[in-house]
Amino acid sequence: EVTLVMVPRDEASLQKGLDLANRYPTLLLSYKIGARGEVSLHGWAGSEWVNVTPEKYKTGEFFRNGPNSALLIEEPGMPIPESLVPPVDWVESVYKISTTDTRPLLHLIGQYYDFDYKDWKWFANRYGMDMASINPEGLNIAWYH
Amino acid sequence: ASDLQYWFVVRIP
Repeated sequence: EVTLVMVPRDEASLQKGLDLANRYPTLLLSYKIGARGEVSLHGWAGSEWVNVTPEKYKTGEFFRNGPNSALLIEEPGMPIPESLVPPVDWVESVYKISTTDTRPLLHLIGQYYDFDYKDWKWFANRYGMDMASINPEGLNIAWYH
Repeated sequence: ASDLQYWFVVRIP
């Protein structure tokens, strides 16, 4: 199960994207919208970011193993341009999270990936959060109930 | 408010 994860190009969002890419099969992309609405896309190649042109993105020419679904993350009030929603011919399911605020973002990402106990714990520690604040439902925590 | 306010299904098969 490969997930395309698209994050805004800011330090905090890149870090979360890289953390996910280190734990799950991930096609990680970062985007930046310029002042005139122009889109810059970078793909994580495992050790460096490489430019991905809009043409290559549209045709899905930039990866070897296609994603099964996509998770797009956007800043509140800064919607991801339609051109960055991956076309249906190379990814079927597409989901969007419209916040970059750490707590709700980790909560929703954890639900999407169905984090196990050690993932919830790892991300909570990593970002200095209580596990219960990012996993209020107590998902995959046996002792919670 | 629930965090689900930030969650959107853009497309499912």
